[in-house]
Amino acid sequence: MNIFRFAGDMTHLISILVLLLKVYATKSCSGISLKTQELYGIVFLARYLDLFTDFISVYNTVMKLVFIGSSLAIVWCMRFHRVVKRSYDRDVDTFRHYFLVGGCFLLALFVHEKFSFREVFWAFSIYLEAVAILPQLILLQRSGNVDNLTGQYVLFLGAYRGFYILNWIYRYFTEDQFSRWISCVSGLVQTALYADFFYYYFISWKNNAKLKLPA
Amino acid sequence: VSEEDVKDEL
Repeated sequence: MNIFRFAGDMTHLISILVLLLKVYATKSCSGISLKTQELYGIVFLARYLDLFTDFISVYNTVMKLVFIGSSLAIVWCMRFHRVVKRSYDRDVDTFRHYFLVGGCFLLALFVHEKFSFREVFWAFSIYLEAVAILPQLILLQRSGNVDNLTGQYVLFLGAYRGFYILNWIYRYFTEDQFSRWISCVSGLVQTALYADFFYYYFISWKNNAKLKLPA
Repeated sequence: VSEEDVKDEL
């Protein structure tokens, strides 16, 4: 594992902690897209099917369990927690995310490394992760104002993707056989989706102003 | 080498 990969995993972990902190400390999930959180739950469940078949390291196993557990916990809170669910922006979070699930699954059926149950589900999870942030970005854009913790959540998620790209570049030059083009292409698409958000985050940070996204 | 590529990333 190289430093970029580790930094990516850590920013991913921090983003989840920021999200949990927001929900538990403020007992509110306003500004958070349930659609995006459900997509992440599906992404992790589909990708980590190998939990039962391959052991890579304690680190990998623990992180996988944390990602699955935290995404399901957030979905549970937003749907069922007596207090938290009241603040859910139901009327704004209307992205039809099941189309993304269907589209990504179809793509995975045709574009994969090998036609097997695990490889198809792995490719599906990679494609779905690339677009899973869309309902969240659209929700933020529609509501305009972004509270600090929600802004930081999305910022850390974007940073995680950026570090993974550096990780692939590093691996490309240091490992003999590193070709994971499905991850790399999807990862580039995913990171590009954050470009707009990064831009406005930077502007608001520079002006020391509250983050606002243009409608 | 296993038949399927072991995915070592998260």
